[in-house]
Amino acid sequence: MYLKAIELENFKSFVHKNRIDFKQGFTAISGPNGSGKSNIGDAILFVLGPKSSKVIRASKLVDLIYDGGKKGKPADYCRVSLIFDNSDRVLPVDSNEVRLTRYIKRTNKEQGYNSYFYINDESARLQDFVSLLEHAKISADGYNFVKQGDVTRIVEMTPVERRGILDEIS
Amino acid sequence: MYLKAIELENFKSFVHKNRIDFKQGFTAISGPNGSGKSNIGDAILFVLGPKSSKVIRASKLVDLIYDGGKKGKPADYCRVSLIFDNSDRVLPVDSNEVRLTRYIKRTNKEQGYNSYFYINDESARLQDFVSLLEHAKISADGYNFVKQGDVTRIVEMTPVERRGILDEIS
Amino acid sequence: KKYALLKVYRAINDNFRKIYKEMSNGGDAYLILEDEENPFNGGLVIKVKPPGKGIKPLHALSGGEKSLTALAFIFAIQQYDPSPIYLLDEVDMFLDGVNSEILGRIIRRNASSAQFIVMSLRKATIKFADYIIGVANRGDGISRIYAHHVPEGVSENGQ
Amino acid sequence: KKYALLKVYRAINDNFRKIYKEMSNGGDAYLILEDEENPFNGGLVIKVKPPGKGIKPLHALSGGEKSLTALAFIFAIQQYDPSPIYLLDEVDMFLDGVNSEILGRIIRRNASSAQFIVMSLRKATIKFADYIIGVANRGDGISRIYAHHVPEGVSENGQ
Ligand SMILES: Nc1ncnc2c1ncn2[C@@H]1O[C@H](COP(=O)(O)OP(=O)(O)OP(=O)(O)O)[C@@H](O)[C@H]1O
Ligand SMILES: Nc1ncnc2c1ncn2[C@@H]1O[C@H](COP(=O)(O)OP(=O)(O)OP(=O)(O)O)[C@@H](O)[C@H]1O
Ligand SMILES: [Mg+2]
Ligand SMILES: [Mg+2]
Repeated sequence: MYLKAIELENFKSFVHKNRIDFKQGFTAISGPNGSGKSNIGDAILFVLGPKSSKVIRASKLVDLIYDGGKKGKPADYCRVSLIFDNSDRVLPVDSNEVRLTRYIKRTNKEQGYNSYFYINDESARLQDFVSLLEHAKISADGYNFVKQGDVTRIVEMTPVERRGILDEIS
Repeated sequence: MYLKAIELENFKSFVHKNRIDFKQGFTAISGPNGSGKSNIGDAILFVLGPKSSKVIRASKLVDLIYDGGKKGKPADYCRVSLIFDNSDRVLPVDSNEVRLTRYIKRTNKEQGYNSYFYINDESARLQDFVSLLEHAKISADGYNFVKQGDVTRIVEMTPVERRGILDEIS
Repeated sequence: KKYALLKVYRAINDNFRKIYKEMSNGGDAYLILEDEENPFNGGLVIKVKPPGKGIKPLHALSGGEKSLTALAFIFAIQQYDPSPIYLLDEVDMFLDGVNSEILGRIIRRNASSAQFIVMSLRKATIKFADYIIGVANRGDGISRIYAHHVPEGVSENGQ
Repeated sequence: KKYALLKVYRAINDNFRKIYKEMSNGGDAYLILEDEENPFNGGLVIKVKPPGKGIKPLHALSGGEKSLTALAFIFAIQQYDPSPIYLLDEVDMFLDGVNSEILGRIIRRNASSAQFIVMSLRKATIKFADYIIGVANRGDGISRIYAHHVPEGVSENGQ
């Protein structure tokens, strides 16, 4: 299984629709400070880590919606889809391509929003979404996702936390 | 006032006697990972921050004494002297050159040590040492000392902590 | 289950020792369960001996040495039980040129069994990628993706 | 004293706005006392607007943007009331090539009123130094100092 593409709509610094294609193997993402590299990582974690918002540098989920920039008006929703090649059926879904989508839309209440999940464009409940990800070992709080500044965390955590990583694997 | 030189004796990865000369202006220190760049910073903080050992990556002060390397025997003391040009009398000492020295020596007790301070090679009490440093605005917990990994701390601290920096200055 | 954890521990420790030796060019590192009788009562400790040096407490290691140790641990787990995707954001921030290259080479090799998506500002790491995605904003804060090129003459800010 | 703090705040805020504008090439940043009537009752907040972008909460800034903001704050204080010595260890860890050069230039300029001792792995920063100290160990863990040379052809690991 691998990530074939990401589609971002109004997610942080990605305005309107953007599609980013990925290949298997080793992909490097580079560019100037503030250009959007880590935001691409946040988009992936937004879909794979539906339960924690701190993991994506947002104190509240509506912070992730494109804010309109210098003079524009903020968007009122954002959507991210991760498109996986699933020929090896690592994801327990019977199709060669699996599209996981998360969508949040502002409500009239201050900082309020509604949050929706889709598996292959069909509405899904949060718990089904989460169990799918855990089954495939791609949930956002895994050791395989290292955020900017966190590389030495494994060395700095307590021995009990570190043993917890082994617990997860066994 | 500026730092003219550092003399290190058995401090961390600096074995026997080493003298490092500095000039005014902008000095860069470079070299491979693990070569000793941050250790030079720790030596400066060791003298300028006698009250806090966490500031120098040591859980106890005896960790700073050269550990003997792969096969050798650990040293039983370490000493660091900072030699300042004091022609402008920023340090309240009446000499053009001021030498501040800190010396720690192991005792027979496990992890025990004795700690000594010298100003121009004369024994000094901790509080005299500390007040000298504060007077010259070179104490180790100042905003002007940024340890490896801490550059974004000013942005990540609480507003009250940040206002505390202004308090120190006024 | 206790036996499952011990099995995982032994396999990963074995990988960790070899991978750290390679990444650090001769150093030694290993994992210790604080309570091997009742592993869930204790934690997992890392012991590191960088090449040519004595055993160091973790807090005394340099920034680059800590990074190599942490990355060796990640690769050790991958070798035992790969996840399909690894997302590594600026994990080379403390690495000098030599160590960034070692990292780049190892990621390239390990990318045959998992997909690696790596954000980096360093040519030394990026030049081993199979595929580079460039990101920029045109001074208006809007991100744009460009040049999905194979690594060749990539400058340090990706342009 | 309240008036002393307000005087310091206004001077440093003024410096901070100018320095950030220069370092970020057009962005805006300023400091706000949460309680200007009773400053000791509140904290000091930073507002940042990177060039071409809207105002951002601090946690949403990129690693490089946060670094520039923090460094501008340090230089703003220096301009008001310099300390004799600045010790900066790898403060360029998140900076791309362009921003490392901006930092190197600014340190060089500010070094006329204070001594700067800066640990760095980046040529872009180091090339502005007046003086370079190289450190290495010969594979036995013992640090050696060499080549106190003026910057010229320094490789990324200082050799
Ligand atoms: N909701 C939002 N709307 C618009 N822009 C946003 C939003 N949230 C964050 N940003 C902007 O995205 C930018 C951060 O991008 P990102 O963290 O991806 O940069 P980066 O390429 O990783 O940079 P660095 O190399 O410094 O780490 C910041 O300038 C931030 O202001
Ligand atoms: N008491 C000690 N005796 C001998 N060596 C020590 C002692 N304490 C620390 N060291 C060694 O000093 C080295 C750390 O050096 P330092 O942190 O200065 O490296 P650095 O040049 O800053 O590297 P980096 O670029 O990775 O930050 C480590 O390898 C550590 O093992
Ligand atoms: Mg980033
Ligand atoms: Mg260091």
